[in-house]
Amino acid sequence: VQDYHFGLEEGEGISELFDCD
Amino acid sequence: RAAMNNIQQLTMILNSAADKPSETLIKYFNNCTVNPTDSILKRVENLEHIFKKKFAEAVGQGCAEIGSQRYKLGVRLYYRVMESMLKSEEERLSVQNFSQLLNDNIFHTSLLACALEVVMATYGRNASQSDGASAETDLSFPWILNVFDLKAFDFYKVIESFIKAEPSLTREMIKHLERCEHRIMESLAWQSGSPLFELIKQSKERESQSDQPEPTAT
Repeated sequence: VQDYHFGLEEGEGISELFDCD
Repeated sequence: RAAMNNIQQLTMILNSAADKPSETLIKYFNNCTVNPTDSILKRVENLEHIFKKKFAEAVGQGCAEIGSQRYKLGVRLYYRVMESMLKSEEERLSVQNFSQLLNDNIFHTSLLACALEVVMATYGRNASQSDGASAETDLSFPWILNVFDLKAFDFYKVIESFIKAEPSLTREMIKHLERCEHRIMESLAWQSGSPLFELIKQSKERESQSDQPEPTAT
């Protein structure tokens, strides 16, 4: 996992990506 | 040996996993304003027919049973990752009602596609190493997107959360998903019909509504 570049910002998750409240 | 280890690790994780939503998942479903249980079960069933049909078409009717096995493992991983995702979302947002997310067809189809991609890549890698011309090689990404008629941009959205939600993924599998991400970012998301263009348009419209008229930047 340490080599993977995480793109989501702090405090962001799957809910935001699918436009959920 | 590495390929066999990956398969062993995956089956070890999924041997103890259930083919249906766990008690915890059912609780999340029941907490929704609109209960998604029926639609989730129906979708899993419908996509099974599609997956098995396309798998058999690709590898030959004689190997159709392998398609059933792959799908079964994919569904187990799908439920397992969904539960883990919801737990971390509950922790992060301090809410238990995920009605909108859990009633989103694209979210579920993308999540299941990602789980199947992990299963297919785990086995596909093995097949391609032992036999370069194996039909299984043809089922590599983005095959699954065509099977489920899924937009690459939507599939992209679940990848990172999937990796975070499944700590047992092998390093090899994380790398595979990362390669899928790169391919989407570099080409697949930019093909005609991608939802990305509409989002860019909407974003530009919002920008022009909220700001003073300014010369457009390159």
